[in-house]
Amino acid sequence: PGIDLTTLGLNLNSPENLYSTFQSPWADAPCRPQDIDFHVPAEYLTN
Amino acid sequence: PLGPVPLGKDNVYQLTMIEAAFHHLPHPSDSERLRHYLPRNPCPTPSYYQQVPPPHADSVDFFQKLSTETLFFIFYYMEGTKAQYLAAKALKKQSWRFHTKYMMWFQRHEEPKSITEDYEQGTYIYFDYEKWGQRKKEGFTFEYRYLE
Amino acid sequence: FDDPPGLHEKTEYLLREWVNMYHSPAAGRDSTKAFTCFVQQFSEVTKHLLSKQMHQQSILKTDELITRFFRLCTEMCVDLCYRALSEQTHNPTLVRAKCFHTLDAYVRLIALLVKHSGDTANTITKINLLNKVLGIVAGVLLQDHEVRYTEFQQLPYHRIFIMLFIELNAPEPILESINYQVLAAFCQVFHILRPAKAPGFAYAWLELISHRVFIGRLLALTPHQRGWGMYAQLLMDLFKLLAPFLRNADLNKPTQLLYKGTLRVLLVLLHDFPEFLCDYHYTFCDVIPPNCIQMRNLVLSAFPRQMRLPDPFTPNLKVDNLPDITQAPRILTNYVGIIQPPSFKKDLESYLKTRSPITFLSDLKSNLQSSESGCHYNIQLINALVLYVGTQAIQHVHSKGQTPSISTIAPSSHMDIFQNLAVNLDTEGRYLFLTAISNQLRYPNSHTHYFSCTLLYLFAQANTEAIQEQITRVLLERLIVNRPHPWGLLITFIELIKNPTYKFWNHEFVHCAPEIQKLFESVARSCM
Repeated sequence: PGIDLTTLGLNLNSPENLYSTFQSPWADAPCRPQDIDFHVPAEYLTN
Repeated sequence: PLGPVPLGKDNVYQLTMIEAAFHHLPHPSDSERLRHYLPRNPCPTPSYYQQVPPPHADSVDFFQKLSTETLFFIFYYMEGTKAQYLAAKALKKQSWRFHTKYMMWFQRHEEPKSITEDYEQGTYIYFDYEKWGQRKKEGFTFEYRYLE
Repeated sequence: FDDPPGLHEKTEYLLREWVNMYHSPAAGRDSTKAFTCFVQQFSEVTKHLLSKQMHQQSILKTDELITRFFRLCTEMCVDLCYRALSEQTHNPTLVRAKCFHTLDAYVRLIALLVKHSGDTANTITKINLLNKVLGIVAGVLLQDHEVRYTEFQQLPYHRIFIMLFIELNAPEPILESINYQVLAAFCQVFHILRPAKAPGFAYAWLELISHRVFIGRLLALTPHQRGWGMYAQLLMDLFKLLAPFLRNADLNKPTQLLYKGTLRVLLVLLHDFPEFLCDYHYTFCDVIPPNCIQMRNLVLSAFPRQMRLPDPFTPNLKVDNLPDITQAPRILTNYVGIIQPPSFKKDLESYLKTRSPITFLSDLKSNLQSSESGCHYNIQLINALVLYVGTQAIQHVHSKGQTPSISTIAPSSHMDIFQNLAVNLDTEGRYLFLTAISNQLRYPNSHTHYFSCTLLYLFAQANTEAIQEQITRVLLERLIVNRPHPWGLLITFIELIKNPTYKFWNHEFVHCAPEIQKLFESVARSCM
């Protein structure tokens, strides 16, 4: 019968695109904001 | 009605290599910049803990509900990520301003004493990430040209 | 072979210098200060080597020197990773930090050299250098993969590719102007490293082609869908690796994980880029094994986002009157070219026009057979033949000023061919033939409509119950798997069990087992 595809950790009813927070083919949850590299203004790189 | 197809030599080789690779799977953080200050250290939490972020956790509205301290933690410890970007936006909505010359966040503490085209002088609160707290800065001159 | 004497040491020195510069606070924004300093050192070293080399009269061109430099650097980075991975620290975070310390610096160097090679307008130089470096890394990977065998580690290569891709897709004007060529270069190298070729890199490879930046660039941001064809090629490469294991439906844990990862990627594509799956469904179904039902259903369930699909269970749904039902779907595969040999294609054309040569039908079965081991039939040829005859049939009906329906699609030479296949093929051949038809049952379009009518017509005209049973089986096996189910499949099955013309419930096989009967009744109930 295959797999219940709603159990793979993807929010298939999301109104937004899934790819922009797609974490990995092996991950069963989307990326969190702190996982996503972002082009912040260079001044923010204070470390 | 399709019977099984015997695996060819190539397929057996592929299977062997896939099985070996299965023991060195890439980790999602392998596709992210190094996080010196907050590397991913997955820690198994009890299943009754929230396992995935609440919905809309990646929106400014969500970040706006966070405490100022939390926003500064995210800003300074998750640099270069979308979380830092959202925390910056939320801080601005809490009327903080990032001063690029001093690389610090300021908030006006009271009506400034003098305002000109280029700057305003007064008492400000700033976030001191050395001592991790908000501190007052008397008689500070806030130059608009450095406002990020 | 024959690296000039001293090159290895010089390269090691330069790389070490660069890594230190990259990590020093003085590196400046995006390491530009460090890069300026490095380039001077690099040119001094190359000048020295070139001059020294000249004395030995073996002409060493700068270009070749650069190639050797990158290969040596790549090998040094890879060796460093293998050493770090072999240390017995059980702290993967520490090992990765150690590896990435050097790898990320090396990637930045490559990115800067690509960005700044040749003058700003000269994009050819930049792209040539990128292709060269990607080719070198791929070459080192393939050699490493072969030599180390099951000791091969994907980590350094995965890191180099993904970080270089992210660096070269940063929002900078110089990079935007060469972005399409950058994407093409990466798609080409990922095709060279396709899983069938480097199975030890398969997990990293799927991670790379499904990375959010990679999908975003190829499928969303590149204008006029120019990245779709390249991405389709990469998905084909993935299906080709999985096919033999899926075909036998015996997946061990490693291949099961790869399969599940593929489903996740396809779900993202179904949700975000359904039109992409619509356009390439034919190509994908050509390589997805016929018994890989759910993954194929996932591809066939895609429909254009602006289209509203009527509920298949709507009572008295008039499919013929749906506005989209007359629109031909876009199929970006040259399936006509698959109909070989040319003599067969010529006879096919001739038969469709004039129903001659009459031997065409009697020779049909042998023309579809395959000498390939493990498969008695040429599946790609059957798929192409079915689609080609079907599209010609639709045109033929239109040429008579009619629209395809159960009453207008026969009699015709096209239906002669389909009926001949239904009657003369053996069980396996007929299964493949019916599968080829069912693969066209998708969202409302003229192909879905025509092939739905064809399947029902073949059921009604069947001269043995075996054919009717097999048609039912082919539909049923697609319905009893977990969702999603293509719209065209549902409306065909509902019509079959509802319309008294087909006398569906009178057949022996419908009552062959209690659970089968219950299943039919449950579907029937949801229809009513």
